[in-house]
Amino acid sequence: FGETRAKRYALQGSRWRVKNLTYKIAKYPSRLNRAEVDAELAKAFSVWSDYTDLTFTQKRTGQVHIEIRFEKGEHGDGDPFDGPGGTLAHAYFPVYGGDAHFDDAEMWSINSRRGTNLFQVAAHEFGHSLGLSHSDVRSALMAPFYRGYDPAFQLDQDDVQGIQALYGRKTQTDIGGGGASVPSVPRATTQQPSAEDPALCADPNIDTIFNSADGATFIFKGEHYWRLTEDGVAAGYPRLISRAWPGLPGNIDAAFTYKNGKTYFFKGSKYWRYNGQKMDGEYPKEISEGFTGIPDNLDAALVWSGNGKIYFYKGSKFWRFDPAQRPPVKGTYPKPLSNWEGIPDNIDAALQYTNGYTYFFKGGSYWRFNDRTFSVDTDNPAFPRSTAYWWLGC
Amino acid sequence: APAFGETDKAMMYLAQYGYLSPSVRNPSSGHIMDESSWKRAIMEFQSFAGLNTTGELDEETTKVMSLPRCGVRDKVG
Repeated sequence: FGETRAKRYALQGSRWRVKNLTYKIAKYPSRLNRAEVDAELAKAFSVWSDYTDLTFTQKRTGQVHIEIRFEKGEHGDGDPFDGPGGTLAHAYFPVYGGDAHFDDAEMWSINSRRGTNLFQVAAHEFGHSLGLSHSDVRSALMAPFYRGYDPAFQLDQDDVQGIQALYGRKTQTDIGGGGASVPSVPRATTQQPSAEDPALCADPNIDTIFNSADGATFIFKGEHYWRLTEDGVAAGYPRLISRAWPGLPGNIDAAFTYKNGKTYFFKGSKYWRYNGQKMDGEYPKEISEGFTGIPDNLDAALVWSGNGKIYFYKGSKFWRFDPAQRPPVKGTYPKPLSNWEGIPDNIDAALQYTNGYTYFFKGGSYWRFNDRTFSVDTDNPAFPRSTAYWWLGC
Repeated sequence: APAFGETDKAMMYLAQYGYLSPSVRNPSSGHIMDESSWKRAIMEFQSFAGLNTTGELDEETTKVMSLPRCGVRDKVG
């Protein structure tokens, strides 16, 4: 349908069921100091524990989740190394054991432009050990090609989305702190206690649902809003929209937060822009003024996880809005909403959730969308599912 | 056309990383492949690597194939 999937991370399909993982360096590289290797590999694991609740503990002996070996040539797994250059290392996905093997014929180096940087290759291989496949985003750590020593290493947003799609966001604040990369994604605040809201459970129709720039998820309904936790609505809600977003009315039609960190709200023929919970200039403005080509009285809006573009939905139609192109809405839109196979017309709300998936809501039901097949995901239980049960903790 | 060796190496590379059937990795298998499969495999690799998807084993493509990399397949069944 012309909605081409942008480049991004890939999940192999398996992950660890536990989050506290152990590892052992069963065979060290022949040309590096063991204590330095210990420290470098711990740093490589911390790339992933910085963004999730995963923990990694090194053990010297006994059973572990991830075994690490530096080997040359044929080393017993039928996938021989090829000497300096070429293949640097490989690792096994969780379903195949999670182990990581490094070619000991490489000139492994630490904090140096010479040789092959151990930290970066190890962090990549541990991504496989956790369930990440290769990404086609060139700047991602999980891209297959070695990129050379980077003293200012930062995990790419694509990698963060991939690992959090597998293991969720980080909820515990670090005790030890440290780790090679300074998270560019704001840490989630500590887990809010959850509570069930009887009124919302009794009538789970919502006006809109969106993520704020700091990753919190909010539901709007009438004059009120709720903040969602990992398994329900946060205690102490509902609260008044006008109290939290001064100047914003109730009964909002649609909302989304764009990659500029601003949140846009739509109602009738008007829209508002907020920076966090502070109005970002003189609003409301006319939708026809700021979003030329988009109609009034919208049903829903989202930034699609497949290509990062903004999609608007109304009745049986949808529009794609790309601020980077002129005009932002090309002549071929609106298109029939039935292109989003399995999604009904006249939806209430739509959201790209923090796990990277796209969700559509209507009445008391919701659907999860599969960006690759461009259709509603198949899963057990099947979609649509109950919004009250799965999102509101009822 | 690249030297015979280049095509062979590329065929083994594409098989190793999931773009062609693994049986191709065994050069003695005398694997016969139709032109469209070969072209499609090259284009898939070029797309994944962010290259122009020419479907030809051009210089840019063989250069990227020679870069040091991870041994895990790009396309995981």
